[in-house]
Amino acid sequence: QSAVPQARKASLARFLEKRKERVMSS
Amino acid sequence: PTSSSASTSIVNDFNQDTLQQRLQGLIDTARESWTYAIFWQSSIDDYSGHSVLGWGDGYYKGEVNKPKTTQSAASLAEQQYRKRVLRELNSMISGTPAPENDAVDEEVTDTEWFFLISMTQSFANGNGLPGQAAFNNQPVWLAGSDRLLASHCERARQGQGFGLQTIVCIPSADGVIELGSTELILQNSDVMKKVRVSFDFNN
Repeated sequence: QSAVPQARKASLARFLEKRKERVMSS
Repeated sequence: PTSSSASTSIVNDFNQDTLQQRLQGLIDTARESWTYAIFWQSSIDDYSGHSVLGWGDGYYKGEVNKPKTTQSAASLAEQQYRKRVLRELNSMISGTPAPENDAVDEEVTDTEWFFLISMTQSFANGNGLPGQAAFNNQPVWLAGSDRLLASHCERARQGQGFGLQTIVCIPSADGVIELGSTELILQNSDVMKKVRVSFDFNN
């Protein structure tokens, strides 16, 4: 598998996780 | 193998956790209020053989001074669409549907959306803000809504439409670092030095 879709998936997972943290703490 | 792109070496030598730490460090320790940082990774397109910049990694910090109840510029329909997309992406990543009233249903801000759609973008050598920075090996620093709007680069105008006031693209080893902010940040050499030190993968 290409590195780019993998990188996107990892970035997306991290973004969603951090977003959840931001929402919970606001 | 010699046929692989130069960017492959970054993936091997600096895994995504390291990239993430560097992007995060870059804007968490900055004096300026950057909203996000993206590493556009250079690679060779398999079909054309030309250099292309694609998503490498990104760190979204958000707007520091954003009030809790910001009225988003997005219409209600647009907001529903964004939430639906986010919900589907969340399910895809987690493998399970998000529960009702989950955090994923919170308003998706303009800059969050801009960051998300950036993951789908790529730039041929010389095209777009990142492509220009890479092609000329020179930073591109656009500060001010009017300058973003007047840019011939679609990405700059798109960013302005999502509330950005500053977009900066700085060439680095095997790619380009892009920083964006909803605040007006004038060009300064400290930022460029910091990027060069943090993303000099050869050292």
